[in-house]
Amino acid sequence: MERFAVIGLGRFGSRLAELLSMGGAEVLAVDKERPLVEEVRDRVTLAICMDSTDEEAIRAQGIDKVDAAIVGIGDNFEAAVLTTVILKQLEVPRIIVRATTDVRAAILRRIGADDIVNPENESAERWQSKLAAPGLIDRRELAEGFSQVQIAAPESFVGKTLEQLELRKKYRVNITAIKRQTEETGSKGAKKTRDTFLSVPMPDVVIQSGDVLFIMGADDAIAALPAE
Amino acid sequence: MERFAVIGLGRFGSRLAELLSMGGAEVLAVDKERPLVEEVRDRVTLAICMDSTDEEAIRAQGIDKVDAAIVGIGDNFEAAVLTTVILKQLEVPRIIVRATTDVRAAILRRIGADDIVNPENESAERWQSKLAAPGLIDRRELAEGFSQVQIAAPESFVGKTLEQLELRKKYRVNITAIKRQTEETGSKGAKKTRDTFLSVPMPDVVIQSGDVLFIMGADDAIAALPAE
Ligand SMILES: Nc1ncnc2c1ncn2[C@@H]1O[C@H](COP(=O)(O)OP(=O)(O)OP(=O)(O)O)[C@@H](O)[C@H]1O
Ligand SMILES: Nc1ncnc2c1ncn2[C@@H]1O[C@H](COP(=O)(O)OP(=O)(O)OP(=O)(O)O)[C@@H](O)[C@H]1O
Repeated sequence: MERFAVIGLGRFGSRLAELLSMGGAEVLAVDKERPLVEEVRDRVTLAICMDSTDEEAIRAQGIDKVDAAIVGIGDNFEAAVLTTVILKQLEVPRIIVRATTDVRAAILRRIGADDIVNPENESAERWQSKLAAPGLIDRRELAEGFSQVQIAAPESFVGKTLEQLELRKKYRVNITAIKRQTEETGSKGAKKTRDTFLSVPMPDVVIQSGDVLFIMGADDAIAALPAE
Repeated sequence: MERFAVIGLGRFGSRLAELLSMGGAEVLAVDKERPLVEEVRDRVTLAICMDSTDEEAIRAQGIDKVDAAIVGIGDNFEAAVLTTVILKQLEVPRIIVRATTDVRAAILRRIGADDIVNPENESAERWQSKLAAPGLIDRRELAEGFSQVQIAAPESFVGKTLEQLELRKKYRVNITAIKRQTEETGSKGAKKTRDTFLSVPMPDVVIQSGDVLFIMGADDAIAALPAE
């Protein structure tokens, strides 16, 4: 049975505590503000009002006896740092810490954070990718310089088979899936559309107008794909 | 040349404004707090201190003459609602609005938001997936009940070829890529590891211990994969 400590019950922390609990894990939720602690009390295993920079209190409440601790403190950087140092010294196996800037992220990693989370940054980056390249519906970086993207099928691809397009040979990318909207006529004659996924599509699949192509490859290879 | 309005320069809005600008777009950045406006002035096309619920000011500054507007206001829900209604009436082609709860998201969609962003929620959900299933390194929901996941290759898969595993037939999932750590010996004999991606891997690829498998399929099919 997985056991987690979530320290800092802002929007990120309280949502994470609740989701982990719903997923069946044991969750110790901590905040120094009593109303926030009361707010989550019914949705977690144990809700504790305390200052996470108080090492005595951390030990007394067993906050360190968990598989992973997530520090969701946002603005109060010193509290996030001190909490991380304490958890590291108490040998918590995995410490995930929120950082609000890249400099803070670098510091937190050096003092023991195994993973960094920066919700506002992550959403800003995802939205910049979506907006910057209009045919680009989504982009997920998988590794340095290597991504999976969702793009609207360029017009020049429509009507061709994957084999004819020779994506791997010509563009050095791979299609991992195609999302296609199919129209169905319901029992009362009502038309409704729904998405079908063809994952790892066959070479004889023909690209249709409106298809969304899931493509994986190096970022420069993706950038070289035709826009239309 | 793409042109955007970013209204609300908290951590999300200011980061997005900066990234869009760096990507070459024209960015109008708006906030009612002067220090935040000054803070981004050098990094965007135009930084304007104004109240986004003031329709006169929106028109006067041409905030509505953009390809898309992103409302990054967090706590002040009424301001987010009124700003969205104004932008909708001024026919901004795409309006992306931040919501801090699901109820607010539903309201914003009804009054004209085309897209919703909730950074804290999105990160909390991503981290819950990562933590809840220890073999699960990452999960991205592609559509209702259909995801792409990254999982550590189960021990029972190691040494077998993709063809032998018959994933599509046995488990109704597809492998879209394999991330493998390869060790290289540098010029001075120093060992360093780096990631290699095999995307849309061939049927004769043999799974190695430590491989990360990118798998696409229905959520229940993914949940049925062996843990080891
Ligand atoms: N030393 C501490 N011990 C316990 N809780 C703390 C401590 N310092 C800060 N917190 C709590 O951390 C929570 C989150 O921090 P903060 O409000 O700064 O982040 P936020 O960026 O507004 O959060 P979100 O964006 O998730 O809503 C707050 O509820 C705060 O009370
Ligand atoms: N009517 C308004 N007109 C212009 N700006 C506004 C208005 N209302 C709020 N803002 C600005 O929106 C910005 C972001 O809102 P807020 O601080 O509530 O969000 P936040 O959740 O703290 O942001 P983040 O998590 O991105 O740091 C603030 O800088 C605030 O000044």
